[in-house]
Amino acid sequence: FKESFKAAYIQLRSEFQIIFKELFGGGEADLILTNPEDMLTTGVEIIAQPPGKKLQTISLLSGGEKTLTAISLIFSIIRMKKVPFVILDEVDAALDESNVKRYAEYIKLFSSKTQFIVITHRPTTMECIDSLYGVTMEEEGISSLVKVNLKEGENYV
Amino acid sequence: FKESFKAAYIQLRSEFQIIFKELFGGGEADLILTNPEDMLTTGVEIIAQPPGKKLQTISLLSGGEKTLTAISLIFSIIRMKKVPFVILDEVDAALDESNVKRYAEYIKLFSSKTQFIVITHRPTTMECIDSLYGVTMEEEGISSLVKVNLKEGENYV
Amino acid sequence: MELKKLKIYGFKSFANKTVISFEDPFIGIVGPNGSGKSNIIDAIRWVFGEQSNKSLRGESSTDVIFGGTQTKRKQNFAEVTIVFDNSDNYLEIEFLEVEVTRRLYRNGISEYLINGVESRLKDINDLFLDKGIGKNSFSIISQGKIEEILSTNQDHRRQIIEETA
Amino acid sequence: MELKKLKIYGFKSFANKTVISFEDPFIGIVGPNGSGKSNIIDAIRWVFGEQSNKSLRGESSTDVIFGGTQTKRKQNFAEVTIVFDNSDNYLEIEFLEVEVTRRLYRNGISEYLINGVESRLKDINDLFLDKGIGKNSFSIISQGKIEEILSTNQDHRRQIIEETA
Ligand SMILES: Nc1ncnc2c1ncn2[C@@H]1O[C@H](COP(=O)(O)OP(=O)(O)OP(=O)(O)O)[C@@H](O)[C@H]1O
Ligand SMILES: Nc1ncnc2c1ncn2[C@@H]1O[C@H](COP(=O)(O)OP(=O)(O)OP(=O)(O)O)[C@@H](O)[C@H]1O
Ligand SMILES: [Mg+2]
Ligand SMILES: [Mg+2]
Repeated sequence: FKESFKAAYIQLRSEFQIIFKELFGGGEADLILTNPEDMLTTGVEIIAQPPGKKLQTISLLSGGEKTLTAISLIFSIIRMKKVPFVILDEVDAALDESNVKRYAEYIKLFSSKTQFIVITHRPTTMECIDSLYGVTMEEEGISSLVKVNLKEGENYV
Repeated sequence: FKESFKAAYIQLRSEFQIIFKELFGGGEADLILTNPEDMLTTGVEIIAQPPGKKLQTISLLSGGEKTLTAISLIFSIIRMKKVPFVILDEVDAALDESNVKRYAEYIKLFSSKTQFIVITHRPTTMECIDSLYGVTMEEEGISSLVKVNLKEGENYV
Repeated sequence: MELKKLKIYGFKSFANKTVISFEDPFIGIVGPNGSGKSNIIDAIRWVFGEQSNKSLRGESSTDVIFGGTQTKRKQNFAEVTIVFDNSDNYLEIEFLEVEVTRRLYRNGISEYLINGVESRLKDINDLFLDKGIGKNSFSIISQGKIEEILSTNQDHRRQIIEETA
Repeated sequence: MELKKLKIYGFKSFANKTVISFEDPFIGIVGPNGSGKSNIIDAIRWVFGEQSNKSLRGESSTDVIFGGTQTKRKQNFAEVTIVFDNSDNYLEIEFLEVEVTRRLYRNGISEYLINGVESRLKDINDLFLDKGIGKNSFSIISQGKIEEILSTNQDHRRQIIEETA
């Protein structure tokens, strides 16, 4: 067990460092074992340093930076474990326009191996999506679903 | 004390009911005292029913509906207590485009009596703002501030 | 393995039978506030065996049954079916297509079906165990929860590594 | 009463002296992720006497002092000044214009000034008490905190009514 935990840790850490750099366009990130001596009880700490900034506690990061760091970690897990599908409900809410674009294009890259289902209010995310479903309440209080194209989708947002 | 608490409760409740209806374009809302016999210890419960829907626990509301309900309560407090200024950091993150518009135009209405400072990533909110400040990190890791017009502001978002 | 279809009937705001086909690698769901998008995600969690009312934003288990509107009566049960393409045998079960159904009646009675066969909740949990689906997997990120992975305690994060090991 | 100006120097990412004028009824702050917008809000909370490190997203009180970058050295103190137009005498103090300054040095020493006069934190809290400013007021809603007012316990909500009474 200790061996497989250690191997998983090493691989996840490496994926996280790569993906963080790609989403942030630079910077440094790390996953640190709080007790490297003991694979059975060690905790795991997340280190994140956006480009050009000095390393500080993760709590001082901005809303958008925290979201992007969390997204980097989720993507690392996906790439390691090869899950069949991922569902993301409005995770782009705190991102500025350029980060939304990076996020959406990154999903497009990953979607060759993993199916993505994404809820969003952001037009920039919508533009990268293959097929769009619009949800409405034509009849009050009752949801109905219809396939829409990009142009129609922008009225749903 | 009991008299003034009761008076404040009655007035806040009335403001909340009016403002909720205006922001949601209908529906019902209420503030309920859990122990109306005792003004000294009673708790306060929030009831919210968007237009066309049946009354349910507030937890079942959507992200955007919860945000709009909270905004209605904040605006009720402002109108009652006449605070000199209000600062809102990205409270429009969960709102769809038509609700962002309502939110921003509502602030514009209130801003004759109360000063509003608002952080946003949403172009629709920006369009209602009187004066816009753009924050950037030209020098890495160091914030600088500059006054911008609407067109420039849209690049900052 | 891929998701093929989701059928929702009487679950939360989906009073009428609704079918969503997942035919592409990158699928988007859009719509106004309160229209029912997150309810679709709740339906997926629920059919995977979610038991926590809090995760489904309810206070009691029957909160997921369509409760009626100002003009339509409430319904007596909620039913969600999910269909997978299992031609790579990712789910360890002898079917090319796997269909899981969960049903809950207002009187509290629950029914679970795997490819039409009545099953227990345990069978559904076993089917999805260690498959990156259902409990403890990070494959479903709910609204407002993306930052949680950063602030959860250390044990929760070590679980992530254990899951992937 | 209105806000007139905010001066930030050495507070979080504002290494250089920065002045913001609040000359309009409806002011907006925009910029990319991580550029410093919420830090401005933290500076306002801080100069009003905020003592909770958690509310300022830090772990220790000196986390608010500019910590340096890859190319610039950290600074030795943080200083924030806020200027009010008090011509309606809303703040019960004999000045048409009120200026409050807070300073914190890396060695932990704090300084507070009201219109240039050295004061204590208590004097600042008293100045803002029951004015809808500072602790317990709902006039500052931080990022990600808008829904908190719905989920806080009943006591917290009754406090809201007490505050307005
Ligand atoms: N059992 C139920 N019966 C009927 N309606 C329900 C039931 N449970 C929840 N709802 C309704 O579903 C709505 C919430 O839907 P949902 O959370 O899916 O919205 P959403 O599309 O995700 O919106 P947002 O963009 O704001 O996140 C609420 O208005 C709620 O009242
Ligand atoms: N003491 C400090 N010294 C230097 N930089 C700091 C300090 N404290 C915080 N920062 C930096 O400030 C940045 C966060 O700024 P802030 O939260 O204001 O961003 P924001 O503009 O609100 O972004 P978002 O749109 O993502 O919410 C972080 O990158 C953080 O590293
Ligand atoms: Mg939602
Ligand atoms: Mg921010």
